Amino acid sequence: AAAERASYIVHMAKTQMPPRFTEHSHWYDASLRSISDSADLLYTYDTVAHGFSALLTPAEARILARHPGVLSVLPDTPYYLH
Amino acid sequence: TTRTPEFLGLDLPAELVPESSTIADVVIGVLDTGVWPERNSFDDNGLGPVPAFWKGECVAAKDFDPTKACNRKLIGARFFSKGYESSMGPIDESHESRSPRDADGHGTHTSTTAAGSAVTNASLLGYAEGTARGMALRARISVYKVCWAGGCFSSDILAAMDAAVNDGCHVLSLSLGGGAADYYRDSVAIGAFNAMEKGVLVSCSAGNAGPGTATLSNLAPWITTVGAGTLDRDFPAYVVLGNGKNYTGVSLYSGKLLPSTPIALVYAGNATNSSNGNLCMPGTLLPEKVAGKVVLCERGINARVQKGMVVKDAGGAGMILANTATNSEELVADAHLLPATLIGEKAGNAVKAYSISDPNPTATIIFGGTKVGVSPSPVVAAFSSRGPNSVTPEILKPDLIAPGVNILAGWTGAVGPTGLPTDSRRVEFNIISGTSMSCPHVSGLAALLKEEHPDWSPAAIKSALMTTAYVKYQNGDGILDVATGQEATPFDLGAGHVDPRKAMDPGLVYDLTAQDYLEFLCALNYTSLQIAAMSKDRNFSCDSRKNYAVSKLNYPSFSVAFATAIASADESASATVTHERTVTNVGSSATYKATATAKVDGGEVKIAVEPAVLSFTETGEKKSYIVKFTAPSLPSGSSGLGRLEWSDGKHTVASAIAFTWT
Repeated sequence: AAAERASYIVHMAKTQMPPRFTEHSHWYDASLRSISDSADLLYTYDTVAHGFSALLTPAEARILARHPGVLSVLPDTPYYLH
Repeated sequence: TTRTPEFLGLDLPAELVPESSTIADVVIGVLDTGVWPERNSFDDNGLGPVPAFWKGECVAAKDFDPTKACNRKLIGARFFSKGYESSMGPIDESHESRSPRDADGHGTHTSTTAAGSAVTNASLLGYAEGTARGMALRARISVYKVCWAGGCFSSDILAAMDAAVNDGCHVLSLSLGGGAADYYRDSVAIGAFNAMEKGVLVSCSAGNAGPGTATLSNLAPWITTVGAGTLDRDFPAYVVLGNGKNYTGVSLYSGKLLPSTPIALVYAGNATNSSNGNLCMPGTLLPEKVAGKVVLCERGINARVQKGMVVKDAGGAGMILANTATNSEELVADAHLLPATLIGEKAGNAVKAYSISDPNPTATIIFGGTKVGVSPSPVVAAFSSRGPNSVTPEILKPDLIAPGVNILAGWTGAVGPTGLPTDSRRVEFNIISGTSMSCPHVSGLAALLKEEHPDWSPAAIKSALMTTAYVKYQNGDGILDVATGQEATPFDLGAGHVDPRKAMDPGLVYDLTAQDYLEFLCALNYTSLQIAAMSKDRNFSCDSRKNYAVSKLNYPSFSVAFATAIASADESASATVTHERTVTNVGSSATYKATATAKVDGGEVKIAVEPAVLSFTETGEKKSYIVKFTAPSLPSGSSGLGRLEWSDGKHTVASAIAFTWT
């Protein structure tokens, strides 16, 4: 699975955070752990996006996309200098 | 930037000395390849203390001591590499460091263009000598390194935008782009949307994929998308042929000169065993055929400076590099490692014909140094990406153009001016071209407007830059497109070439809020999930009873799309498209009158503005109007242009209009 993993950006519905979480970052981490114990979290976003980026397998990304509170799961994409 | 301030009308002596005053403190965040902080362009002399609102940081790394790197000019420096390293593997620290330090040069160039301090006696190897300075001399710079040797990744860019807005940046400058994608899939568009909502203007480069149509990136309407034009400065290098004919090219070569009398010339396509040897790709030239000669190479595939290196390595004495149809007559200067010049397509064809047909062809290159006052200028660069907008054709992009050809600005100490590993020269300034270079000009100018008008929204600042841009030279002729030699259209230059002095006092602005952009997304039929992902899950949903339309977005330009009649019986039918706009008075009391013009081959477009007169009695007052565009049915693919101007006699508030038939 580690070899298969690529980075994805996961946009979350922060307003749907279950009340048992006090920090959105804990909720993001729990959401990630619910589909994989070993997936690496890269960043959490809070100012210009709500969500996180993580290394996932394509299957994990598909599962996460159906997870409560997940708005979208986008593959990390390359940009180039102009 | 030894020329652009003067070219843009910013050459006021008072501008050269930063002062602490009542002018607002503005921070420009530059997302790029990092920074070389030791450059004099980051000198903080004359600047006041770091503003109290600033929450950013200057990170420590083994080659980056924050106590020495950051100061009152460079107030932040961070790096973001987790996404890059996940995709591309660990950073090769023998070539670049895991730190904000710029191993490439691009980031130092863009940040010093936006807001670098004034440095006297700046030049590249004696070329473009003068005082180099960023557009916003008093603005602070914070750099966010997101681009590495193998590219830039959206997870890192989004993390940097997150940090930059949280740090307190007022303007973000991104000289990068990806493919054209729906806005909810484009991380730069998503980050820019939420930055905009927090009052941050996001300026992005349009891309260098021109002159083909629909080649733009960074297409979201809340982004300021910047194309590139030339300056009135050139670096001529003349090709003298043995047949007595001369051609003018450009070059930044500095070193041992060729003999003044022509020496042997060979066409690279005749000095190779490779089918693409004419391109002077590595390993394709036969040394026995090029040694001691001037070699004619053709542009394409590999870097221009690399072609020079290939000629040099094969023993060539000099290089004439010729454009092909792709680049036409556009001349971009390079600091070649051997005597070399770039010539246009027409001259290239002539030199090629001579080198092939003459039994003993000869040539030499004479270098002419720096020339200013070149006319006409600006002209739209051939490489500058063009509209229409491939995601939302009803939004005209690019928004405007700014200087982006042969721009001198700060450079890294890690590589030479060509960027080639074999280039051992080190320079404080370099001259390069791209919409990457025009973008930070506009970022700096936006910062100047923010300093003067701290209460203006990002949309108001963008509107001021766009509605005061010019599309004609002083003699009344339209700005040319170097790709065609003809007058440029709104798809090439958007609202026109930026004019910062007029932008300071635009009279009226087309303002927009996040709510307006959300309604725009409703007009695009975005789902609630897509809108939520774009807007941080705000409490918003489209109202099914409301009539949303892209034509209602209060954009400072117009892109009017007519549907082509399918049935032949409808050929004589006309269609009317209505746009709605609201202008906000940012001047004193005034009465504005509308005039509109249109130019379409094959038909006449009628433009009716209602009301055609708007009177304002106080600053901040808003007035709405509608514009009806009535046009005949034209074949699909037809296009046209126009202009709507509101004038009170003192201000001219101009909107570009583009017509398309689909």
